[in-house]
Amino acid sequence: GLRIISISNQKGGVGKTTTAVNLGTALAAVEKKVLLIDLDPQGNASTSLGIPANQREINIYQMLIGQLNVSEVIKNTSVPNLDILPSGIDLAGAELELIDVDEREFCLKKRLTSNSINYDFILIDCPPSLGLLTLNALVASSGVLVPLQVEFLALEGLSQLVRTIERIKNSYNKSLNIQGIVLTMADKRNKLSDMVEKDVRKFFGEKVYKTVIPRNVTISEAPSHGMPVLIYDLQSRGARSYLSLASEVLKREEIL
Amino acid sequence: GLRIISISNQKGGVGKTTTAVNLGTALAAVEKKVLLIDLDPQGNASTSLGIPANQREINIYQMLIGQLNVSEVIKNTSVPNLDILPSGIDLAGAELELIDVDEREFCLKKRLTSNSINYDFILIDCPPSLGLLTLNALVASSGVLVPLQVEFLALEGLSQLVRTIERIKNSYNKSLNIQGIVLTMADKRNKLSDMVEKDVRKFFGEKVYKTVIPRNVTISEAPSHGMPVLIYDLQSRGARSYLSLASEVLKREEIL
Ligand SMILES: Nc1ncnc2c1ncn2[C@@H]1O[C@H](COP(=O)(O)OP(=O)(O)OP(=O)(O)O)[C@@H](O)[C@H]1O
Ligand SMILES: Nc1ncnc2c1ncn2[C@@H]1O[C@H](COP(=O)(O)OP(=O)(O)OP(=O)(O)O)[C@@H](O)[C@H]1O
Ligand SMILES: [Mg+2]
Ligand SMILES: [Mg+2]
Repeated sequence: GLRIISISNQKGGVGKTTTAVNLGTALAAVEKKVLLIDLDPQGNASTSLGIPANQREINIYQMLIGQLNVSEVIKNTSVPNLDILPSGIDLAGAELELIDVDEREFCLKKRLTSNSINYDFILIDCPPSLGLLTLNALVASSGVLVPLQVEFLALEGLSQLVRTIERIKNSYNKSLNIQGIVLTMADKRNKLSDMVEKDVRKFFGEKVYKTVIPRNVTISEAPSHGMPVLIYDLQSRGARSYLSLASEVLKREEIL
Repeated sequence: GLRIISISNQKGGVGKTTTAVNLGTALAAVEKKVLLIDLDPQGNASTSLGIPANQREINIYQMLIGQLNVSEVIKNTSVPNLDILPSGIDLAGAELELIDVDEREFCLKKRLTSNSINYDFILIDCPPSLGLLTLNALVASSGVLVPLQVEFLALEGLSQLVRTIERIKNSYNKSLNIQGIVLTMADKRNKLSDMVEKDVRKFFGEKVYKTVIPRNVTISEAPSHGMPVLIYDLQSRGARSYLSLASEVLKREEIL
């Protein structure tokens, strides 16, 4: 059945968008039908998949407020099996606008249940906050994949994120679980990096994927070409690490 | 007189906290009295200055909602001339709580005007969003210092940030200006890095500081010791680049 996974961490710049785009592409490459939802007003996932800003007139915002339904907003990308609900500039105001809406945490979930959804996976790229947009994503999801940059300051927000996920699980969405934690931008030459990795594995055990995403300049170049790194340079360490992450995600999903 | 500067960019992980902490320390080192306000619920600035989480019972949240006044929340740090208003876990809920407050954009500004403020500079470390906490910081400030990571995806949010600053200037705070844009985590070996730097200087001209902060592992190690990089390792390239940024900031402030 359909699996909806939020890619979330309120710490900024940890690789949420990079993971959503490249994990999505890797799953599409093994014939899974994937929908990527760009829930960040910055629109980095839309850019990374080659959707220019002037083609986002119709976007996730109109769907969230109920003006359009899902199938009217979905766009194909240049990647076979990978579609996107693009972000839009209006999304920046959505956090404030949704406050007074009835059942404000369920806007996304309600809109996703229509029978026009015919995917194996939906990945939701979340903004760097625990506000209403991210809450909507967590309420609509069955799992959360947490990118964690291998940096000291990135450890700090983790307990806040875990508490928020527990709170959502208890009050809005009983089936929500942490699918896994993926370590990103790891730099083997840096002794602090090793220390952070050991700490995280000790604390979260099996939840942490074996796959570690290395710091790799090809990953940061790919978005400027409007392509995922798997298409920009399949031989790169970055692309290979996301293929390996995809196979781990699939294994975990089979067990569940 | 007193200058209040917001360190803001809604793009995550671009070096806002690192800049607030190390620019603050560099200004304190040249005998300016500096107050650092940690307005990010993650509390990374408080951690970077060695304030453990269990010493943040009294924090900026109580001041924002008017329970305590500024002088009751101010804490000294291990850096002479540098005080802090620490973040707190309750700050995470402040965005939603401030919504229904009268003149919700002015909560911080109103609380900072009391005569207990006896500083040359107040630096405000903002969270990675354009929500109510950041709006409060911008309304209370005379200038905005924008850290910009030298990465393709980081360029994308810049126009949104500039539009927001213009909007605040027109409706809430006539004296608000962009003090400057500082390029961070620059990597000379990376050709994309050079391209991004050229683009930004072409577009923003004099607004961009001459000082560029290099990617430097010492900078990311310092917070794990609860110290600014100027104290952790004064000889490092990271520390020297923040001393040079401080002298540029002071030059620009004299002109104003
Ligand atoms: N493994 C990696 N190696 C090198 N650069 C990377 C890697 N992963 C991400 N990046 C780059 O680091 C920056 C931050 O990554 P990204 O934008 O994906 O993080 P994010 O968590 O989505 O940020 P935000 O919090 O703003 O949404 C981007 O410029 C991206 O290209
Ligand atoms: N010049 C630099 N060289 C190397 N690492 C850096 C540099 N500047 C910042 N870092 C590291 O990069 C990460 C992101 O920096 P920082 O936390 O200051 O960004 P931020 O914009 O405050 O993030 P957020 O959006 O989450 O508030 C941190 O782990 C920090 O230690
Ligand atoms: Mg992102
Ligand atoms: Mg920060």
